Amino acid sequence: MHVWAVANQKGGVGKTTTVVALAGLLADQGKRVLIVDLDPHGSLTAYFKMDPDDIEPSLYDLFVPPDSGALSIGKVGRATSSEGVTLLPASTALATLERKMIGQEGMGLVLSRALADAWDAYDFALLDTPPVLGVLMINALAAAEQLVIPVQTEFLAIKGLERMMHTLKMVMKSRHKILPYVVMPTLFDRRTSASIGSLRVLRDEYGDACWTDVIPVDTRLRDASRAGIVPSQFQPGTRSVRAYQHFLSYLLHLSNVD
Amino acid sequence: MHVWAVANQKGGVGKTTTVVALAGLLADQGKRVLIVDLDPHGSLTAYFKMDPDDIEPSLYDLFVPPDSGALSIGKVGRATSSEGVTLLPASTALATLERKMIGQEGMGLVLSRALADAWDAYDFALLDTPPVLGVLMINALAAAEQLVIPVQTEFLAIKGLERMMHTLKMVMKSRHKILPYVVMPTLFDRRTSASIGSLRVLRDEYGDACWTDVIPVDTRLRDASRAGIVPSQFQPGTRSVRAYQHFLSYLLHLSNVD
Ligand SMILES: Nc1ncnc2c1ncn2[C@@H]1O[C@H](COP(=O)(O)OP(=O)(O)OP(=O)(O)O)[C@@H](O)[C@H]1O
Ligand SMILES: Nc1ncnc2c1ncn2[C@@H]1O[C@H](COP(=O)(O)OP(=O)(O)OP(=O)(O)O)[C@@H](O)[C@H]1O
Ligand SMILES: [Mg+2]
Ligand SMILES: [Mg+2]
Repeated sequence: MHVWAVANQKGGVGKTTTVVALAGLLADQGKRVLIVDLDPHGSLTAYFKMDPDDIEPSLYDLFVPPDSGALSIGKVGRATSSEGVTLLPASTALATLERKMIGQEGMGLVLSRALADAWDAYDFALLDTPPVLGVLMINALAAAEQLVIPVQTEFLAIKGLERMMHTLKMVMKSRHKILPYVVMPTLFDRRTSASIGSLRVLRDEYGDACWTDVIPVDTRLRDASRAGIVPSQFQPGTRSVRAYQHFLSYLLHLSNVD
Repeated sequence: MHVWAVANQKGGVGKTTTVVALAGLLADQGKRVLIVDLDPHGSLTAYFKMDPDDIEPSLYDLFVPPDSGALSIGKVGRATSSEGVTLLPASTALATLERKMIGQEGMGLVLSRALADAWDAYDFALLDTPPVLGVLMINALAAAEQLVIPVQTEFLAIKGLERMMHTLKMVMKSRHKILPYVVMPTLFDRRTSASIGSLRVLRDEYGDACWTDVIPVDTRLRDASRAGIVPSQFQPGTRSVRAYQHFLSYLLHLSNVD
């Protein structure tokens, strides 16, 4: 199983959209995909018409096992509108984890251990994270073999990326782990000079760590989210789906997958 | 002093942009404005060309007083490019507060107490919050007399607003406090049916709690953020500045300010 995390402390940059788009494309290729919603706000769960305020069991039960005993990914996973894509849903109770898990040994490795038990059941696991550094993001970074950082092609977002990098280096140092990352320029609007200028800055600053193409602004991604259907099945030929297909090939190449 | 918080657990909806725009407009009217960056990612601090990874003192020092003794807002506040607007900057160390302040008495009231000591120094305090429920957002909600919730006019964002409401009711119940809120539709794109449709849903669901106008999509807000200048001083006549001016009049009316 390949585990990819999608993270950025900046909010609203397309983390959830990227997980959904890539998961759909992998499922279209016949892969078995697990998507994990680590955001207490539950956007990925809501995308598939489930309610994070009212869902049992959920990812929370992997962190705080119910009295009846620990749950496995098999028991928590839910089918989605996309065949081949299974969701580990978020519940809003995840917001209480930070306070509940203080000082517990191995609190950053809960997800890694749960995924290890399900290693043969899926080909890919894609992790959606909340826009904040905390125990949930740390679990995702600890479990992942590859990190995708969506970055809006906009000036302040690039400054924010520098801070994200500092955070990443700090977390990796404390975990004695190297996590390869790729910067994915998104929400690119070729009509504005701000987009074009900031893309050049991104490429200059991050070189090979920055993907050579971009995800364009495309309102049809919002239409897909309203319908609760992955973009490649909702409207296959759009510019953003083709761009995500191109990005997926790049990621598969980085992960040495044929 | 009037204290307004801007919050939404959904990321990237214009929280920071709203704090900057309103602060600039209030300063244009000669008001003394304090803006507070409660987001460890520090977008508001970066907007004014300061570095959250390298800033001392910062808001963090109000929560965890340095050995040399407690600091006041007067010692932490920084002048900005906009005369009349003072910033309490964020540092990335704020991300450690959740773990540090567990179980401490009154950890939700630190900001309220600090603002009470500076009550006569400012006419308005605007609080920018991170997109996550935690000790920093709770401090903002506890200190505020009015809450502004920016909501993207987009289907999933409205679903997210329902969850935000649940969170708000939960927090207010535990604090025995009623916090009036107003839903501010933003990133409205009159060319797309998704925007128009979701605005109607917002109005139906939230009635009087939803502002009767909208903040339009306007890329010049990004240009202002790149320049580090508040929108009303960067390009006064734009559609978004006029819309924020209209929204400010609405808020002043709600707060019984002439
Ligand atoms: N390429 C794109 N073109 C147009 N809209 C997009 C694109 N990518 C994402 N969006 C839209 O932008 C908004 C934010 O995207 P999304 O929710 O995926 O971001 P996020 O980083 O997961 O946010 P959060 O920080 O709240 O978790 C959504 O309304 C989504 O539909
Ligand atoms: N009305 C608008 N029109 C166009 N762009 C906007 C508008 N409001 C905000 N933006 C842009 O959208 C992006 C997100 O805005 P902003 O950073 O203010 O959101 P936020 O809610 O504070 O995000 P976070 O959740 O990360 O704190 C920024 O690039 C900003 O310039
Ligand atoms: Mg998300
Ligand atoms: Mg912000």
